[in-house]
Amino acid sequence: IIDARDLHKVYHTGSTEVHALRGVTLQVARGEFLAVMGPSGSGKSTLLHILGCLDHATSGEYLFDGQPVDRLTDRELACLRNQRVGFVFQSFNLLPRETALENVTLPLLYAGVRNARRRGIAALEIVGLAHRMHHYPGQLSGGEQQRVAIARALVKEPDVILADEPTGNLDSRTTEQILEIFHQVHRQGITIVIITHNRDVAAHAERIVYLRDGLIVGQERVPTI
Amino acid sequence: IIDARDLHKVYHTGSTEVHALRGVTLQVARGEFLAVMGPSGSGKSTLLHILGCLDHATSGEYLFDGQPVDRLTDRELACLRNQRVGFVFQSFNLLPRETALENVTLPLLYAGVRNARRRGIAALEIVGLAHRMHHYPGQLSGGEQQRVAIARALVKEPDVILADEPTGNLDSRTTEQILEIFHQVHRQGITIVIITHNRDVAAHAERIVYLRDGLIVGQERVPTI
Ligand SMILES: Nc1ncnc2c1ncn2[C@@H]1O[C@H](COP(=O)(O)OP(=O)(O)OP(=O)(O)O)[C@@H](O)[C@H]1O
Ligand SMILES: Nc1ncnc2c1ncn2[C@@H]1O[C@H](COP(=O)(O)OP(=O)(O)OP(=O)(O)O)[C@@H](O)[C@H]1O
Ligand SMILES: [Mg+2]
Ligand SMILES: [Mg+2]
Repeated sequence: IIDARDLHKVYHTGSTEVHALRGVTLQVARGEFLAVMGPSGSGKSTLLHILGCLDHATSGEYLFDGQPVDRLTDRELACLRNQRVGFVFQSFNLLPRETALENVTLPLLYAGVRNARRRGIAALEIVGLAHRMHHYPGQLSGGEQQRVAIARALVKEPDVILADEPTGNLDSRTTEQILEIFHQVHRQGITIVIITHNRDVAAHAERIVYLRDGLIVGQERVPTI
Repeated sequence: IIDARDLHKVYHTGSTEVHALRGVTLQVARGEFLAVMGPSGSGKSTLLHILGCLDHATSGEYLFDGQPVDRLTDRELACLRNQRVGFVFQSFNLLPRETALENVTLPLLYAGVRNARRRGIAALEIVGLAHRMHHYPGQLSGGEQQRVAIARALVKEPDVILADEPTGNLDSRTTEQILEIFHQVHRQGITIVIITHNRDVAAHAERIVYLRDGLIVGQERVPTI
């Protein structure tokens, strides 16, 4: 479902260039559970944004479910993202003037889904935050904000979940709960790509890919227990 | 240096109340290295903000270096914070329109310190980010933003460093580097309180305090190796 070939990404800051991705080739099968690990600054978030159609590669090809994304208009890309990709951002990206419940239900309302409110409440219950649904992001702890971001990605019932460090602000017990949710979703056939610095979290995936300096330097299958 | 007695903190959101701290009593000796652990939402960040004089408790007493803070004016509190406390925020709180170097040197410029720029560059070098000094926060990876926030707290040479999940976005090697920096700073006599979800990180402290539902439920000495 994800077919990326020789992706390069160059950022231009003032007079310098940052070559964040230097030729990344990666395929993710439909229904696979993949973890991406690598040092800070190695290009993981950059890669995930391109895979989620939130950004364009500077060069290389990327096919989402067989469809080359660089031929899609911005409108078509937005549509694809909204319908098929659930993205959990490393810094959550919650709307500060909307409550937790509003943040979770907004994608559904945009998609014209009925029962948006009920589904939003259910998603917040799943991540253990129904009791915080009327709080604004500024009234939530770091881990609570992270869980609202996760609920927002889940509520869409997307084909692919792309999660950038989804457990970085969570204690071990809450992390286990979140990983169990990902497993449930995975068993329903959803493809999951999760960036994590935590080896115990990566071990929940089926395969781990290692990024360093904008290149994939290795990968391993996770032994199933 | 930190003497907190029976701290309560109640947040009011709309019609409900959240009792985030329910009677926390905690003393931290000058020069101590303390870790605070606990589930998401248990009140850790709330506690750290009060200890760092960024917020007031609803009730209870708090003495910073023997001085009751509730008798200080806002201006005196701000002065105390700027001079004596280095705070690393859970969500970094970098100024988006300032570069990494500007973010790090601003506290020094406010304090009228000379050599602010040189000290800022040195602090960024210590956290491995001299090559990113002219990037804006939006041009930095999550772990890089976290390290800029750490550099900003260090550059002041404060008496107390309060760090809220300072390694949550860092890979294991970078985490080790940051902890080594904290150890160096600790050996110079600085008091460190670090909130962390990571047991391996907590093990670097001398003592661990456990928070749950706004109360301290236990503590342990970390065996020295
Ligand atoms: N401004 C606020 N208004 C209302 N409730 C708040 C506010 N800030 C925090 N809370 C609530 O107080 C509780 C404690 O929050 P706090 O940020 O201290 O938790 P924490 O232990 O740091 O959690 P985490 O590990 O997730 O960062 C949370 O349940 C949160 O929802
Ligand atoms: N908009 C930008 N402009 C310039 N450089 C950028 C920009 N965004 C990211 N970078 C740089 O590109 C590199 C890769 O960033 P990326 O966010 O992909 O790293 P990462 O692997 O996710 O790191 P972390 O684990 O710290 O989150 C970093 O060194 C960063 O400084
Ligand atoms: Mg990242
Ligand atoms: Mg917190």
